[in-house]
Amino acid sequence: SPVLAAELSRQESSLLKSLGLSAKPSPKSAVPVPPVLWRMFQRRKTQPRPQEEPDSCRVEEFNVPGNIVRVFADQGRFLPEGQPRGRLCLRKLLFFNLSALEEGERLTMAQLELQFHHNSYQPPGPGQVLELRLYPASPRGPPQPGRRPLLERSFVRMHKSLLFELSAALKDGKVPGGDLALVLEISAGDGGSPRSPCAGSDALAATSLLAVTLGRRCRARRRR
Amino acid sequence: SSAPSPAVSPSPLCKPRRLYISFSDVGWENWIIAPQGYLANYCGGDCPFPLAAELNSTNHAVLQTMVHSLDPRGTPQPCCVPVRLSPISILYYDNSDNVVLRHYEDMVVDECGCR
Repeated sequence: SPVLAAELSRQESSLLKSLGLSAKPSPKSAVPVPPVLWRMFQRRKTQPRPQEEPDSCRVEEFNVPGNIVRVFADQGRFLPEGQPRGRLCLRKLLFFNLSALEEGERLTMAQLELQFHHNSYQPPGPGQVLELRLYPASPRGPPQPGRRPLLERSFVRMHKSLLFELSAALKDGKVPGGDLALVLEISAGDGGSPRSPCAGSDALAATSLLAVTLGRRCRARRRR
Repeated sequence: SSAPSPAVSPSPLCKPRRLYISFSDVGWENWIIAPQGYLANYCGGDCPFPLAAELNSTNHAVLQTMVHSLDPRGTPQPCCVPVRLSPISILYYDNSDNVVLRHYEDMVVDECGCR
């Protein structure tokens, strides 16, 4: 009866709210499950239930406070190099829409993953390195020149997947305006003579951000 | 779905009873990735006088049982409720199609008691 149906949907929405969801999700596309989350889920499912209650407001895999782990896909675009082709291999705006974070959730860890196509970056030439820089940016585009990078690394060769801890970039877990924008630059370092121009935008296979947050419920419980 | 009624009469005493929750039964299978369901259990059974030690009861429940046995209509028996629960992790799509792994506390009944 309509009354029963209304009562059921009321109960369902109150249960969803207690699960931390504003409404019942209706995924438009079945995004593949990131392997890191799948491994974490399987490990928790198979580990024997300990007698004493483990701290369920802590993500043991990363040893940080938290009870929610999300992986956000990058929605940014490649930016024009803006420099003579030789040195700068690629420049990309990394844009993560973090609006799914609920009111009161505190970010306790943010890890950026860059996945490259296999062997996309060979050592550019004898004695040469590849330099990687990450700058804070606004979703509208590249950083003001001369800004200090958030993170700077040199590599003799790029592995297929690189992980960078960004928690320091996010002051005390606050996310400005519900999204995170960075500019990634990879360039051929000084010295040596490049055998061939370094691989460009086709080298980057995927970019994602893994975020651990402490939900309001957990925080209340911890305070208690 | 709770367990089919077993051939032998189930113990009337307070204890965890089997309850398997299948998310497809509640129409959530399209956004919950895993698990497809889980053993939640529930507490069922009586808390009769004298309260046996294994019924995990409080002093108050013991007294309440005594009063109930003297005046059944005036004071009810204590209730059979969860006294130890454990969490589960759920992998699901959120409203922005992100994949989320979330730890939910107090989702499985491990122990019941008279309170």
